[in-house]
Amino acid sequence: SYNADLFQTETRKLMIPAADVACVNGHNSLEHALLILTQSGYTAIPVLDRAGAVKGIINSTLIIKAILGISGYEIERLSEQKVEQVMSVDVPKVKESQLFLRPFELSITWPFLCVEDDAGKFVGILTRRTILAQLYQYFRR
Amino acid sequence: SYNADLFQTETRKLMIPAADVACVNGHNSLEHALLILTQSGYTAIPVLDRAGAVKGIINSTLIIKAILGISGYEIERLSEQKVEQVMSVDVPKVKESQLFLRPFELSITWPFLCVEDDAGKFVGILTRRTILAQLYQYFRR
Ligand SMILES: Nc1ncnc2c1ncn2[C@@H]1O[C@@H]2COP(=O)(O)O[C@H]3[C@@H](O)[C@H](n4cnc5c(N)ncnc54)O[C@@H]3COP(=O)(O)O[C@H]2[C@H]1O
Ligand SMILES: Nc1ncnc2c1ncn2[C@@H]1O[C@@H]2COP(=O)(O)O[C@H]3[C@@H](O)[C@H](n4cnc5c(N)ncnc54)O[C@@H]3COP(=O)(O)O[C@H]2[C@H]1O
Repeated sequence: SYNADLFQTETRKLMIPAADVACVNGHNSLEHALLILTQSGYTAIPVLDRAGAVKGIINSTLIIKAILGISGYEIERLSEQKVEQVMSVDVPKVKESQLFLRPFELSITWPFLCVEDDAGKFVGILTRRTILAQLYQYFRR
Repeated sequence: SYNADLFQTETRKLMIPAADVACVNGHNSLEHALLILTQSGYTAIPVLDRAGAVKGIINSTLIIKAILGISGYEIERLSEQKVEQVMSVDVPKVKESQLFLRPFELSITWPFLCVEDDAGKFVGILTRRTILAQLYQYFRR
């Protein structure tokens, strides 16, 4: 539906809430993370700590590189290593009160943004799909 | 730079040309494809046939699922199976003469589009990053 106030819309109105986001904990094994990634079908997901804050992003490329040894793939590393040893700590974050223009700009670089409340707790993600769908409706008027 | 005529721009002006796109052939092994994916860092890439047309898209999730057997990961399948046995054949395509609105609409669903010439030959890809960057410039005027 046409959102006349797209640029006045807060991120919280557009995000996928945390309950619907596939995530892992930094203490999980790579094996666990790979299962979540392949079963959910997502290529990259947030990594949370026990306090519910985002600490990193894990993707299957990072996991595959971690298990590739001198003489081939070392499958045992999957259960031996933890997500926090391998994840990327470069995480794009926005506050849930942030207006559209800033997430829009960040989405040029990032397929999804991690949304946090004022206390720094993870509350959802904002995806390129959502941003593009909103922009498309804007132009279709 | 501000593109006043964004909606009159042809896809060929915005695409990443084929020479700069990481691809594989359907006859390549999964092992070869996984190497290209992990080394390029891209999560999904086009699969071409010998005539240079796009036949599918391969991503690491499809490969990992293909090697996951009853009793764990079966690494030997990587060299035994071919890309064409595992790839997705659902490929978003646009002509290089296509104007912006159509790729923009498709990008809501697809992270990248395969661009072809009138003969159906692969000539490049158009990414969400490019589309979002162009839209952002449009709004920044
Ligand atoms: N189950 C599904 N149903 C329908 N379409 C699907 C889908 N899985 C993937 N797609 C499509 O493929 C795009 C890329 O997904 P990817 O997993 O690489 O990249 C995703 C993934 O890394 C992350 N993501 C999206 N939804 C997520 C969720 N519920 N939980 C965790 N991560 C999510 O955000 C990135 C961008 O997502 P976005 O939706 O913009 O873009 C998605 C969407 O257009
Ligand atoms: N080497 C790099 N340098 C800078 N940024 C990088 C990067 N690799 C990935 N990214 C960032 O991550 C996004 C998702 O990449 P992904 O590989 O999942 O998803 C990519 C990949 O599947 C494909 N793709 C992009 N460029 C490609 C290329 N040169 N060859 C083959 N496939 C490509 O199109 C999808 C969307 O690309 P898009 O640029 O919109 O979005 C990219 C880009 O914003």
